[in-house]
Amino acid sequence: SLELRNTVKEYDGGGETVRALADVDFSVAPGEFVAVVGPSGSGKSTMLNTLGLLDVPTSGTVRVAGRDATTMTDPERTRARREYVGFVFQQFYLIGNLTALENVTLPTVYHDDPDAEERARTLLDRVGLGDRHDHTPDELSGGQKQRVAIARALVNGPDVVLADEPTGNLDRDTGEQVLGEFAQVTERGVGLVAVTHDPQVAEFADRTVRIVDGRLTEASGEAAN
Amino acid sequence: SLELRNTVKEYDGGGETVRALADVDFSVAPGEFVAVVGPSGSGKSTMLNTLGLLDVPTSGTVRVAGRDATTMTDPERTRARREYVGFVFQQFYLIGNLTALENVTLPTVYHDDPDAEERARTLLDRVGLGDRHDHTPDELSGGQKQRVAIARALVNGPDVVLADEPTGNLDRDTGEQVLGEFAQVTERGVGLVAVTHDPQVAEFADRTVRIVDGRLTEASGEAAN
Ligand SMILES: Nc1ncnc2c1ncn2[C@@H]1O[C@H](COP(=O)(O)OP(=O)(O)OP(=O)(O)O)[C@@H](O)[C@H]1O
Ligand SMILES: Nc1ncnc2c1ncn2[C@@H]1O[C@H](COP(=O)(O)OP(=O)(O)OP(=O)(O)O)[C@@H](O)[C@H]1O
Ligand SMILES: [Mg+2]
Ligand SMILES: [Mg+2]
Repeated sequence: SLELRNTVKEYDGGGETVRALADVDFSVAPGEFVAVVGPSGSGKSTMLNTLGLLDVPTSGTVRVAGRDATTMTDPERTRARREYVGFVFQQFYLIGNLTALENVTLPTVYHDDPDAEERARTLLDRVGLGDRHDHTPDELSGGQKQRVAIARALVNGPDVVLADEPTGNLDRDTGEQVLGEFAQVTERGVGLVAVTHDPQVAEFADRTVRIVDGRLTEASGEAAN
Repeated sequence: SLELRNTVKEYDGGGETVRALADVDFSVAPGEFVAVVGPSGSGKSTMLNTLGLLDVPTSGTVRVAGRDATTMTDPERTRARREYVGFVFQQFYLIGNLTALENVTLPTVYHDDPDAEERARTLLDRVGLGDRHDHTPDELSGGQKQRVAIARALVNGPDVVLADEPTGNLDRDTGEQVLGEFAQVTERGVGLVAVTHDPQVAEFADRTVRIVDGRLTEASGEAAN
């Protein structure tokens, strides 16, 4: 459902070129849960942003639903992303003056969607925020904000969910609640790629890939570090 | 060095009153490393913000270096905080158009400090960011931003460091590097309170306290959950 082929991503930062992804091949199938692990600064968020069409690779291709996204125009890429991908960002990026409920329904305003609010409320309840629908982000804890971001990623019933450190601000029990939600989602044929430093998340995955200095290796079966 | 006595903190959020801290007694001594654990939403960040004089309690007292901070004026409280506390925020709060180095030296601009830059560079090197001094926050990974925030908290040689989820975006090895830095700091008599979901951090601590629904219990000795 989403694929990287020979993907390279270079940045200019601090006056030098950083090769964040160095010739990466990767794919996630419908219903598959892949964990991505690796040291801080190794390229995990870059990989997710490229897969999720938020960032254009320096070279190589990104395929979404069989089409090459690198040949799309920006509006086409944006449409493909909205239709196809749900994103949980490493730093959440909630809208400050909207409530939790409004933040979760935000991806649904681009089309006619009468049960968006009901779905949003259900998702918020299911990640343990039943009593926080009307709180704004600065009235929420770090982990609560993270859970709002997770609910928002799921509200449009995407085909693939890309989650960057989804349990990073959660205690063990709350993290398990979120993983239970993800398991339900993949059972319905949604693909899930979760970047994580949390061994608990990697355990739930069907396979694990490791990235070091922008290079990918399979780590499936062995304990993720 | 820092103390809470009968501290209560209530918020008005989502149209209701949230009792985030419910009569908390807590103290951290010079050179002591205390871990604070507990479920998402339990009051950990609120406790840290209150201890660090960023937030005024609803009732009860906060004592810093023997003085009652709740009777101070806002400018007095700000001065006490700058002099006494180093803070690592759960969401970093780096300044977007400043480099890593400039972010780390920011707490030093209020007074004459000719070796601030040198200390900042040393700290950045010691948290593994030797090659990222000139990157701005959007040219840094999540874990790299976190490490800049950690270096910034240490640059003024504070008496107490309050760290909210300091290893939340770090892999195991980078996390250990940061904990090594914290160990050096406490050896020099600095107190450290670290809110964490990471058992690795709690292991390093001299004692662990647990907070649930705004209430504190000791959990020293037993495995933190
Ligand atoms: N400004 C506010 N208005 C209303 N409620 C608030 C406000 N700030 C925090 N809260 C609530 O107070 C409680 C404690 O929040 P706090 O941020 O201290 O939790 P936490 O233990 O740090 O959680 P996490 O592990 O998720 O970071 C939460 O239930 C939160 O919803
Ligand atoms: N805009 C940019 N300009 C320059 N370098 C960048 C830029 N964005 C990211 N980088 C660098 O690219 C590398 C990969 O960054 P990325 O955010 O993908 O890492 P990560 O694996 O997600 O790390 P973490 O676990 O800390 O979140 C890092 O070394 C980072 O400094
Ligand atoms: Mg990242
Ligand atoms: Mg918190």
